[in-house]
Amino acid sequence: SAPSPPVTPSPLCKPRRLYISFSDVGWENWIIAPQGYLANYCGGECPFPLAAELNSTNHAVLQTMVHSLDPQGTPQPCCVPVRLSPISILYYDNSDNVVLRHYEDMVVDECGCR
Amino acid sequence: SPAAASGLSPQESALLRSLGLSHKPSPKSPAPVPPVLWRIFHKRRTLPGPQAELESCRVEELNVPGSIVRVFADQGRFLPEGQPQGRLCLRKLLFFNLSALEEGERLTMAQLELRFHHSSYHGPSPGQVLELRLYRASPRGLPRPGRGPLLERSFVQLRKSLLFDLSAALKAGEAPARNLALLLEISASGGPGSPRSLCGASDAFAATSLLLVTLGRQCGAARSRR
Repeated sequence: SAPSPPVTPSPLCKPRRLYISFSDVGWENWIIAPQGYLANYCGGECPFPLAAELNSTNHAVLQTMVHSLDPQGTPQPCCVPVRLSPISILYYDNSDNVVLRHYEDMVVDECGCR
Repeated sequence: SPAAASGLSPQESALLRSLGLSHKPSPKSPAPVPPVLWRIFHKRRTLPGPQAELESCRVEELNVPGSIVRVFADQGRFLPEGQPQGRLCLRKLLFFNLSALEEGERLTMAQLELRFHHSSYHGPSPGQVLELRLYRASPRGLPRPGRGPLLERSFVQLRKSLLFDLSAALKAGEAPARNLALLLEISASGGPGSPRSLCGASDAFAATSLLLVTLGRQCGAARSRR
């Protein structure tokens, strides 16, 4: 579920709040903890010339410049996760064992233009 | 599709697969969560993102590499003593179904825990010794012929919980078998009274569980990258 967006959302590429509730997806009887977690997602524009400040690669900066000259022919770069962090989930598996497992790349910490 | 057959939406199936699960668990007799797992879970939650990333393939609490910690409940049964010495107080088949372990997982730690109802037993009395032996066994509870015990301990003091490191016995680093069968024997000796009367400790026997720490495939890839 995505909480209601702030009143004046920034149009630039940045992490957006997204809370994943395990009970929303009907997993609450086998996931022990957490009940949910803040996963976030990336959204926003990579416009010229700001892309240079938005965690962008050199190529993305070039692409925004070309897009500004030829918007129809070349799209903007994409706003994607560039730094993620893991979470641990405690759950019962298919044999009723108690499992604590580390999952990589589950939380978006930073976004960038690529 | 398999997903439809299991009543799951394709998205849910894909998500479960990405979490390393073949289908949605539906626990029938959920065991209480061992305190050690709560401690590890809460400790990791307090770690800042970058440090959590660094420790994703290590279990600091147990000081071993690992990304998955599982606690398996014992599915064995008590066996008749059948020993002529009469000193045997308890003989139990411990059976752990390890089929939940996935291909490519590497074992880094195996710890057996025996728990006793501490409140009902206050012995052993002075001069009394409890002897505990653990053997590899067949799934039917028969000890492997010609094999000595995996471990042998003597106790003059009984604690609520006894922990035994079986990593060496289970050859940490290798892929464990699909199940593990062990034969547990507790006998008593010394002290006044008949051996039978010395067996209070085994009556206090409550439960046993096996904790395994493994390195999942994601850690192998990280290792090669590093």
